[in-house]
Amino acid sequence: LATSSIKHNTLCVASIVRYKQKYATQILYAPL
Amino acid sequence: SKEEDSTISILPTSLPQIHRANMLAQGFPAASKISPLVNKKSKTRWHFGIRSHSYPLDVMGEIYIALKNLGAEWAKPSEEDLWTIRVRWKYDVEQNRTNNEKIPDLMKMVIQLFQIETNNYLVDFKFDGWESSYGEATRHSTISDDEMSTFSAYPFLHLTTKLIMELAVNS
Amino acid sequence: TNEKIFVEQKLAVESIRTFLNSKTSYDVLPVSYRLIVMDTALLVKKSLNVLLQNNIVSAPLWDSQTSKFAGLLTSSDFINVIQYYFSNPDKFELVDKLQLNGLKDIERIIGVEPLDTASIHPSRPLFEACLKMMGSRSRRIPLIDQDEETHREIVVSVLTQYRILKFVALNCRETNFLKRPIGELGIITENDVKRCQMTTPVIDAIQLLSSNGIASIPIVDDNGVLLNVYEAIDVLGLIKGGIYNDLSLSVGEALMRRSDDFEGVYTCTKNDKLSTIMDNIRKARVHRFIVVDDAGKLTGVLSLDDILRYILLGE
Repeated sequence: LATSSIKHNTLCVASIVRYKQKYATQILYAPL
Repeated sequence: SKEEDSTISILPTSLPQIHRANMLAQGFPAASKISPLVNKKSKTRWHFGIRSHSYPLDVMGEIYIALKNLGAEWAKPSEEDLWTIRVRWKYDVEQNRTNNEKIPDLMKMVIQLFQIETNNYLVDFKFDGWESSYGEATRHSTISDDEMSTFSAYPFLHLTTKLIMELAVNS
Repeated sequence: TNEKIFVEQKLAVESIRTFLNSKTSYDVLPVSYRLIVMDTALLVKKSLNVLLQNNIVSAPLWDSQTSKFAGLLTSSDFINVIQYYFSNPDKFELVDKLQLNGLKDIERIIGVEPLDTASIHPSRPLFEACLKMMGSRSRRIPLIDQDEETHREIVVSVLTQYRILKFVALNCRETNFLKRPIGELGIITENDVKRCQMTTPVIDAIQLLSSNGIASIPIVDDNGVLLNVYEAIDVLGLIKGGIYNDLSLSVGEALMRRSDDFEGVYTCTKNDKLSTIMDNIRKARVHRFIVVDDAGKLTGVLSLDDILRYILLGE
């Protein structure tokens, strides 16, 4: 899991997932 | 020959600097008050997991308390590995079960504490497959990781945000 | 020669269609890419920060309550919020606390059609994704698959008309044979082109965007000469600056919010060819071409939708 510092009360986490033969960095922004 | 007969161009009066000069010259009232949006390309700085400077046992305690508050369960840690937590967490969403198929609803996660350097620790979260609360062996055991080609990270990301928020709020 | 150009164009279009049928949406995805998704519980004003911070204008929404994809956040949503606020200036508090999952209510209150976000599986032919996208007003199409184990939806990515035309421009040499003047193809929007002037109140321009389902409003002077274009995505800068409550602002003043890296408005004339148009799409981030005459007067608009529609269904 990758995280970025909490800014404006918003949390941002990500994980790099293989989708078939490609790599998607799926990033989710959620309210703290 | 393309460039010769092309009349495609960029409209000079639409360039921000020229537009701004024209607006100020024509004395639009708000013109002097409006500044351009700074497209701050603040590259998101990513960290692996979440960092902590607390004592290792304190960190583990905070994580167990947060997991308990969130209703997760965990395997009893083995003596030789106090710094790894094997979590199982009911993923409670409104399941509009179409053909009342059994969707695995217990997410497994491994939470591990690493020491980066003295007094600098890192909590890592890793997805560790699904289980069903009705005991069926999930197909995960059959699908090897390489064959697994369509995996949605969003439930995992969502649960980690809940855990990180719980930790942030508690601390 | 005209006959030769006519035949070559027809063959080139057919060849590009064959290409679009032979590729899938998955093929358009880079080997490694980012996908930014927002939880529907996020405040609208926070979502604006996320878009601007990542230099994007749209993002898929994720409803963590249902663990499902909840549609796309686009500039239309921000236009709806501005229109709602304009008719309800006392509701500042509500707008300030509005969450993304409240945008549907705003649509209903101001009576606009929800953006019908079609979606498609990544392994379907690209031609099919283009057809579906043309049916939807959002000019983009989410690629949705299912998690193998939990059958929950995965938002794999979102394809836009821009990305698809760029993919064609980069991979189809046949675009070099599209030599017929665009004025002959009947693909330029020339009748009843919505326009405004620098002094037009920005709220009027926003209402033109919304009521006509268009993404840009050319700005002309008293003689009809093109000066600039107000785009739907300019609304983001307006809200970011919190100046949407000063909606007496003129379009000219609102355009001063544009960041300095704005590349400018692309113009062309009806003598230009799709070969050079596609060349520009290959090289630059261009989202439309405003058609002018030799005196620089506005005569029409050529949108990416017009170009894609011609390639898919024209001739």
